[in-house]
Amino acid sequence: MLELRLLQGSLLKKVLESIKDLVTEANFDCSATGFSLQAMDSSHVALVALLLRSEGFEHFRCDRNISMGMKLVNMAMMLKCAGNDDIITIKADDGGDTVTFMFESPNQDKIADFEMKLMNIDSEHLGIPEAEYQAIVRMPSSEFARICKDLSTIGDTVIISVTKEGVKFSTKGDIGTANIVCRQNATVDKPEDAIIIEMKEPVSLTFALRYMNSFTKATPLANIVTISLSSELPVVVEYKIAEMGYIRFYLAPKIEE
Amino acid sequence: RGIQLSITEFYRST
Repeated sequence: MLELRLLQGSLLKKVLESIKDLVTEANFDCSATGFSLQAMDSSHVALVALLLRSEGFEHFRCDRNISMGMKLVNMAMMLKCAGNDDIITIKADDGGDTVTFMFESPNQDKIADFEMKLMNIDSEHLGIPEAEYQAIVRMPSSEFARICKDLSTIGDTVIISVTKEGVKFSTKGDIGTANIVCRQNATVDKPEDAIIIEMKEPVSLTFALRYMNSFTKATPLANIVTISLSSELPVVVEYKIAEMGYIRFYLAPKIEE
Repeated sequence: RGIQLSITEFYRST
């Protein structure tokens, strides 16, 4: 028996909106730790890892570890039927082949049940070891989204370089080139407006903008995005989900031919 | 431009 009651149902709606175009189907895993997912995009270039910790749920019952295969567009379609202020409860029976999403309006005058068929998904689970990153950039998530969107009008790839001067996002296309430099600025009025760069060594990596743009669909989940870079590793683009966990996107770099 | 690496080249299957 599984029963997870999330007061802030909009969080789950936003999570699905942020991953449904990147990943078509995935196993959601539920254990005492929480509700989680790890999935790759169909070309195995990017990976998404989601964790919603059990403490973040108003009620969290998970009698045994369970893995539920879902088609994400279908799940997103059902969650779109929940109001932004609704409480969402996820329910499933052990060994069952369906999951139920229950939506309660804030004043309890409307209760809806949506039952969705589960599917068997043979997915590869990857072990991601803790890593030391050469540079970690924290910046407003809206600023990062704007940069990715702007650069993708010029080119297909972005070179992210971190030096003492700041973080530089560059691209090149048929019509020309673009460079956007963001300097550390920790002395702003609001902490969520700050750009903070922790650099151990300069680093420069190239990534496909198509994926970066897809990751920025998680912008509504967090004011701040953290970008961790190391020359031998995929970049990690992390959005913290208020008091509950995180959504992390890993993207393998492109290398010179 | 460039060769796109795969995520599975970096992380092991568990």
